[in-house]
Amino acid sequence: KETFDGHQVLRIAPRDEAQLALVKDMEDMMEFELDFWKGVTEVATHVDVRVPFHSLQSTKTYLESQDIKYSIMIEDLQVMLDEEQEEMDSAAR
Amino acid sequence: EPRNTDSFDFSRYHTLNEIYSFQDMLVAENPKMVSKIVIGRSYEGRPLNVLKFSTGGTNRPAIWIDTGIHSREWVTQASGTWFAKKIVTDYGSDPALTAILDTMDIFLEIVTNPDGYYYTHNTNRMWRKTRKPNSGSSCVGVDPNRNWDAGFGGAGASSNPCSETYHGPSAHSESEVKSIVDFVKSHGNLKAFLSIHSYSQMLLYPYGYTRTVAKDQAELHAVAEKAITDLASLYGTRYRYGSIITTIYQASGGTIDWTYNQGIKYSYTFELRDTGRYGFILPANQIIPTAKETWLALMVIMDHTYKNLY
Repeated sequence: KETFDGHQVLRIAPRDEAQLALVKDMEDMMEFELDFWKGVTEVATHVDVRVPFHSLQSTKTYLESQDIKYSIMIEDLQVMLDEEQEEMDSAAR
Repeated sequence: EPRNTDSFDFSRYHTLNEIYSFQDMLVAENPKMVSKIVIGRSYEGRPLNVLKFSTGGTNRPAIWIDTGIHSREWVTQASGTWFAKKIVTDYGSDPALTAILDTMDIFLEIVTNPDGYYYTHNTNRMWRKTRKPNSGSSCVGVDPNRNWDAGFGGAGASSNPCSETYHGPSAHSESEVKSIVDFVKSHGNLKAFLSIHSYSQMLLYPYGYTRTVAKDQAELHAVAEKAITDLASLYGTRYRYGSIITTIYQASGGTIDWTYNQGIKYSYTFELRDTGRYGFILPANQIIPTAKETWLALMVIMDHTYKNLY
C-alpha cells in the first residue's frame, strides 16, 4: 500500500492576480510532484495542494520567496489516512 | 455485514464489495421499484452497476445521477449510497419525489470508477483516474472527466499520461465513460444529468471547454441559484455556482459538456462540501450531513426538470 508519510496539504491564499499566476506556475513544476486537490481559480478562492515530503522545503521556500501566504491544512497525510482506516476497521468490527 | 439496507451504516465509508452488496440488497428489498442494470465493465472487468428507480412505464423521461467518477472523492460514493436509500424511503411519503417517480425514472451510478475506487482502498488512497495502462508510458489511468467528446484534447486537459488531468488517447477511450455514452444514447430520453464530485462547494453547468454561453444559461443559472439556496438552508453551507469555465477554469472533455451537447438540458455537476475540512479525506461523520444537504439541491433540480419536461 502506498504511504504518504510526511506529505502535507497546504492551503494557499494568493492575494492578487500576480500571485495567482505564480501559484499557477507551480502546476508545471513537475519535479515537485505536487497534487492539486483544489486547483487555481480566482484570487478569492484558496488553493489546496498535496506536497510530497521530498518537495516540502522547496515548495515552502518558493511560496515564501514570493510572499504568498499559506497554511498547513494537513500536517501529515499518512496520520490522517491511518486514522481513517482505523475508523473504518473499527466501525466494521 | 449488514443483513439489509436498514442496518447499513451510512455514516462510514465502505469498500467496493460492501457497496455492491448494498445495491443488491436494495434491489431485493424493493423489487417493484429498483433494478440493477450493468451498463458495461471497467477496464479491470468490474461491473458498472446502475440502479434504476422506476414505478413503471417504458422508456420514461429520466434523470441520471452519478457519483465517484473520481475515485478518491469518497464522500461522493458514500452520498450516492445514501441517495439510493433516500429514494426508496421517500417514495410515497415525499409528495415531490413521489410525483417525479410517478412520471420519470431515476438512474443512479454510485461507483462510476470501480477500478479506481478499489485501488483507493487497497493501494493508493489518493488515486483519482481510471486504471487502464497507457501505451508508451509507465503512468496509469485517464481522467474520466476529461475523456468525453466535448472539446476533447483542448485546453484544460493534459496530454501527459502522468498528469492527474490526462485526457486519454481518444474521446471515450475509457470503458467507464463509453458505457455511459452508450447508455445515454440508447436510452434517448434523459432530461437531466447530474454528475457529482467533491470538494469545493460548487454547482456548475456547461460549458467548461468553451466560453460560448449555453443557450439555456439563464434557466440553468436560476435553477442553480434555487438549488444552492435550498442546500444552504440545512447547515448554511455556502456554494458558488455558474458555468464551469467562468466559475473554476477551462476544462475540456468534461462530462456535462458532452451531455448538454447531446440535448440533455439540465446538465449539472456538483462539487460537494469541504466544510468539515480535510478535502478528500473528509471525516466520516460528515457523510450524512453532506448527503442530506446535497439531496435538497438535487430535489430542486429534479423537481424543476419534472415540471419543465421538454
